Amino acid sequence: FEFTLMVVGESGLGKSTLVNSLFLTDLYKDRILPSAEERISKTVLIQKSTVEIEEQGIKLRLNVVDTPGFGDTVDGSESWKPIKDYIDKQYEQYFQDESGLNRKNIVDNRVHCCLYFISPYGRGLRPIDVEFMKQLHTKVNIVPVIAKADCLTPLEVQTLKRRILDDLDVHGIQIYEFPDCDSDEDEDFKQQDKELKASTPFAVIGSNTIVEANGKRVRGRLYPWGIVEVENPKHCDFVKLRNMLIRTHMHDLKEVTCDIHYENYRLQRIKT
Amino acid sequence: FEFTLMVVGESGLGKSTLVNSLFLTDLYKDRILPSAEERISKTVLIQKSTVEIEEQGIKLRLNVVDTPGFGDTVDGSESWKPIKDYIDKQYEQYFQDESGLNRKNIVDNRVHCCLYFISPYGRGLRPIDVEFMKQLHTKVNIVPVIAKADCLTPLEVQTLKRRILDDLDVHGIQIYEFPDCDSDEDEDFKQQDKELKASTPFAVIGSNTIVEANGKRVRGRLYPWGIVEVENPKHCDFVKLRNMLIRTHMHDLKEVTCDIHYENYRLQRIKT
Ligand SMILES: Nc1nc2c(ncn2[C@@H]2O[C@H](COP(=O)(O)OP(=O)(O)O)[C@@H](O)[C@H]2O)c(=O)[nH]1
Ligand SMILES: Nc1nc2c(ncn2[C@@H]2O[C@H](COP(=O)(O)OP(=O)(O)O)[C@@H](O)[C@H]2O)c(=O)[nH]1
Repeated sequence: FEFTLMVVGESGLGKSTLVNSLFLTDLYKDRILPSAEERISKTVLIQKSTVEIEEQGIKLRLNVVDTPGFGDTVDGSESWKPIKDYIDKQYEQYFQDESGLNRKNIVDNRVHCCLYFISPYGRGLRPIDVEFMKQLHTKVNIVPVIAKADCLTPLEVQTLKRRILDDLDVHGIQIYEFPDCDSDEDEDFKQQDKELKASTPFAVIGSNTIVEANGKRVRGRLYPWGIVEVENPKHCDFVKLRNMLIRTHMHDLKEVTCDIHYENYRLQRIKT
Repeated sequence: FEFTLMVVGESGLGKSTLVNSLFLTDLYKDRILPSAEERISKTVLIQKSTVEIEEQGIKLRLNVVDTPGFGDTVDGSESWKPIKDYIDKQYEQYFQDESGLNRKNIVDNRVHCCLYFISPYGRGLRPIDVEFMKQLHTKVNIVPVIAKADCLTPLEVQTLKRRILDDLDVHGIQIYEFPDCDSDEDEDFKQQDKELKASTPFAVIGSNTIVEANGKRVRGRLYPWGIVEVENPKHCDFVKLRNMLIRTHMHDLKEVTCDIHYENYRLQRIKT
C-alpha cells in the first residue's frame, strides 16, 4: 500500500513536526537544517523521505515530499514552480510507464495529497497562498490546514477558517472535497462525516514531545499557562485530519488523483 | 513631551495590539483593514497616528508610525525603502528647520525608536529581517521584539533569542544598546538593568481583551488550555519592554536619535 503526501508551506510552520505527529515517526531525525545564508541562496528544493508504517494492521509505505524553503527567499514569486514541475514529472513518468511494455510493475510516485500549511497570522489567504493554490489546484488534491493553531483563540480559529473559505471561493480555488457519504452508511458515520466537512480547513497543532497532562502522557506543548494536547479535539483538529488522511479518505485521495488529476494530465499530454 | 515610535513587521504579527497594550489605548479603533486584493496591489504605506497619554503624571504625545503591508506582497524586496525614505524625510525636515529662521518652534518628527517585530516561526532572523535591519540600523534605534511569543515554549523562546543575537552579530547589525548603569545607582536598579539587558530581544504578547484569571481581571488571551497574562513576567517580557520604553529609556532613545543618528545624517548632508 503506497501513499504519497506532499507538505507545502513556509519554513517554521511546523510541517515536519506535524508529519511526525501524524504518523508517529521521526521522519526527519537526520535532517540537516540549512543555515540562513544557505536558505537565502537556495531555491526551493524538493526532498522525498519514505517510511514504512503500520496502520490498523496494514503496512503502508508513506512517501513524504517536503518542500523546504518555500517562501523563505525575500522574493517569493515563482516558488511554486519547482513544486508544480515535480508533480508533473511524476505524472509524466507514470504516463511513460503506462504506455510502456512493463505495465505490471509501474511504480506510482504520483502525489496523492498536498497538505498546504497556512500561517495563523494572516487574515485569510496571503498573496503567496493564493498564487500557489491557483497554480496547483487542478493538478493535485489540496488539503489546506491552519498551522500552529495554538496561537489562535477558539474565536480566532473560527474567524480565520471562515475567511479562508471565503478567499478560496473568491479566487475560484478548488480544494480537495470530501465525497458525500453513501446514504446507506450508519448515522454515526454520517454525523462524523458532517463534522469533518464543517471543520475544514483543519486547524492543527503538532508536537515531538510527550508531556504529562492530568496524569496521562500525551503529545503536547508545555506552556507556563497550560498544556496543549495535540490529540484533544477541544484543542485542535489534529485527530480529524489524521482520521481523514489515514483512515477514511486515503483511498478516495488516491482515486481522485488517478481518475481526475492524472486523467487531466494524460488528456493534455496526448493532445500535444 | 513628544516621542515617536515606529512599528515595523509583517501584518498579522500583532503590532497594533501590542501598541495598544503598551499605551492602554485603542489607537487603531477606526482603522480600516485593506482586503487581500488591496494589500496585494498596495506598496508599503506609512501611516502616522497620534495619541496623548499620561504616564506617571507626564503628558506624553505619542506618535506611532505604522508600516502596514510590510512583507505582504509576494515580492518583498525593497519593502524597506519607503520606511528608510520616511526616516530620512523627518531628518531632512529637521535639518531644514534647524537652519532656518524660526528655530524656537521646530516640530520634532524624527523617529526615536523603531520596534521591529520578528516572527516567532523563524529559526532566527529571516532574509527580509536581515535586509531591513541592515538598511536601517545606522538611521534609527532598532529595538527587535519577538512577536506573538505565546506560540513558543520557554525553551523555544530562549533558543530563538540566542539565534537572533547570533544572527545580528554575524550580519554586523547594530541594534539599540542599553547604556550602562551609572555606578552610583542603587543595587536594585542595577539588578533590574542587568535583567533587562539579559532578556533582549524581548519576547512579547499583546492583547486587546480583558479576561479573568485567578479572580483578577487582566489583559490576556483565553485559550482552552489556559490563560496567557500579558503583564505576567513568567509569561512574556511585555512589562520589561513597557518599562524600558516609557519609564527608564525614553530619554536615552531620544538622545541617541539626536546625538548619533541625526548627527550622522546632518554630517552627510552638509558634505554633499
Ligand atoms: N506553537 C507551535 N509550535 C510548533 C508546532 N509544531 C511545531 N512547532 C515548533 O515550530 C518549530 C519549527 O517546527 P518544524 O516542524 O521544524 O517546522 P517546518 O520548518 O515547517 O518543518 C519547532 O520549534 C517546533 O517545536 C505547533 O503546532 N505549534
Ligand atoms: N497569539 C497571539 N495573537 C495575537 C497577539 N497579539 C495580537 N494577536 C492577534 O493577532 C491578530 C492580528 O493582530 P494585529 O495587532 O491586528 O496585527 P498587525 O497586523 O501586526 O497590526 C489579531 O487577531 C490579534 O488578536 C499575541 O501576542 N499572540
